[in-house]
Amino acid sequence: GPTAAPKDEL
Amino acid sequence: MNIFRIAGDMSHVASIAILLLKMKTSRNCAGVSLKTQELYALVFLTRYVDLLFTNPLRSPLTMYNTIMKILFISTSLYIVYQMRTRYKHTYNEAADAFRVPFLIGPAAVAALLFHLKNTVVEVVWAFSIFLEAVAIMPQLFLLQKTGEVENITGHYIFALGAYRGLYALNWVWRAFWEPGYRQWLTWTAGIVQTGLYADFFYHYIRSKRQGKKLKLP
Repeated sequence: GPTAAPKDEL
Repeated sequence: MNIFRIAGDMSHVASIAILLLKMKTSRNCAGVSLKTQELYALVFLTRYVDLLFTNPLRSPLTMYNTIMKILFISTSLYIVYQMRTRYKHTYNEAADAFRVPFLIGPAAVAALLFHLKNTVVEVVWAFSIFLEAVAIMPQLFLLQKTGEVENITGHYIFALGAYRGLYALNWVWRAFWEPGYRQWLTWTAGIVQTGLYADFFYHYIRSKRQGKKLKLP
């Protein structure tokens, strides 16, 4: 499945 | 970090400052939707759960994000608190009639259907992304009901819309320069959200060019 993108935005 | 991202964040901060300033100087919150403000508070509280397990000292970007996250959560809660106490008597409660469950329900369903990982934090994060996309709707609804838009309320929504537009440019920039950078979920919600401002932007810019008060049909 899709991987969680790093949460580097707000 | 690129120029669009920074400008977007600053525009977002500016929108909050404009709103707080409007309430403080005019001592009223007429034309401001409490429902939208409460939705934003919910958006930030559900988006930034990661504050609980992220070390802000990990990198300069983490530090920056942490400060901004705390700023967004605290200012949104502060706005809601002020509207519910000090400015309560100036709030257009009857006109602020958009039915919020129609936004929260679908956002919750969308989050259960579309999320990146099967964890509670990820589903809650996806919920915040979908909810943010539509959280401005009670505010636009209220303005449409009131008809004439106070200058400063217009600036507030303009700054908020600009933040979304700049974030979209930031995504285009990143997709071009960062190999493998793809965020379909965020992009879809973000484009929907920016689109909701299109009509408002049209009337806002037209009223500025004609030097007239902003009116929504």
